[in-house]
Amino acid sequence: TVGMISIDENGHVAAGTSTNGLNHKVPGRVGDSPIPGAGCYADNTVGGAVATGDGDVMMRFLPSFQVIESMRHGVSPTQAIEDALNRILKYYPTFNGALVAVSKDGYVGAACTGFSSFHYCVRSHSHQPTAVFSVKC
Amino acid sequence: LLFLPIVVNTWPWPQATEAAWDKLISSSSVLDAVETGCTQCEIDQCGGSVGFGGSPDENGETTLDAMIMDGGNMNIGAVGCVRGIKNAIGVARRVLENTEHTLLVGNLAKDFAVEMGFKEESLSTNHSQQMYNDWRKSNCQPNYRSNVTPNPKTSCGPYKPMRSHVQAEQNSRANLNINQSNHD
Repeated sequence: TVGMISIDENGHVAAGTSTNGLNHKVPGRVGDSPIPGAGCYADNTVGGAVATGDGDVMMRFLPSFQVIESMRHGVSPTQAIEDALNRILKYYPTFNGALVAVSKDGYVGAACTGFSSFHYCVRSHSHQPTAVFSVKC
Repeated sequence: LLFLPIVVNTWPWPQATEAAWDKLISSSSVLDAVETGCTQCEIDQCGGSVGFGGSPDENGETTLDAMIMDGGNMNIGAVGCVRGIKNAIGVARRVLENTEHTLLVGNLAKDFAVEMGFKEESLSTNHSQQMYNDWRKSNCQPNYRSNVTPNPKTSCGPYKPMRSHVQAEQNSRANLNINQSNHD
């Protein structure tokens, strides 16, 4: 899945996802990507969040929505993501997934679990051309 | 606000980021930026996990899921399990812009896409067909079926449900090789 967040200079937020899902899935299966609050979520008053990984698990926890709600209450993007991942890991200890979030002010956070590391891209006037960041899971 | 405007995306696919950024600067539309960036990944088949020609299902078919959300009015357009349309995020945008609904799925989402002017074409490629053939040769492993007969850990289908099964006490997902080239 590619999950993408865009915020303009006025703080207008949009988020999106696109995927072909998991290899060899059962026909008819849909993952988290088109599920609001699972694959992504956006709120101009808070920011945006996108998720990637094992969609069958993620769509049971709506992690993107949880991240936005945590950020709404003042939690940083990275801490909000870690909280959302920990909630999933409590029930699925071998879960594979990652989230990226951006606050309405443009602060970026990311965290992952199950992969050795996770890469994400950031483009702004401060990051030109696009910067690729890595976080250890 | 020094950090705005900004575009961020999952995985190391900077060409998608740059496409979204260029659109954001030229159009000042965050929705256009997200649609353009995701479309670039669909064209580039980013990591094999986006767009046509990847992640064949048990029948060897590629289907696509996509969603786009406007954080200003909480409007959402999404499509699930779309067949035969390469630009899934574009169809999701049409759901957002041209319907009062949130999510369209399957063949009827394809019909909607065609009605909206999208071209119907195969999402299979030689690569996805080879992935499917290799999976069949390896006794259909990895496999997402459970509590069915024949044993999905060793055999291909067709499958039927087992009459009874033991409920696992703890959720344990089998090793399904979820990684950068196989994920949602």
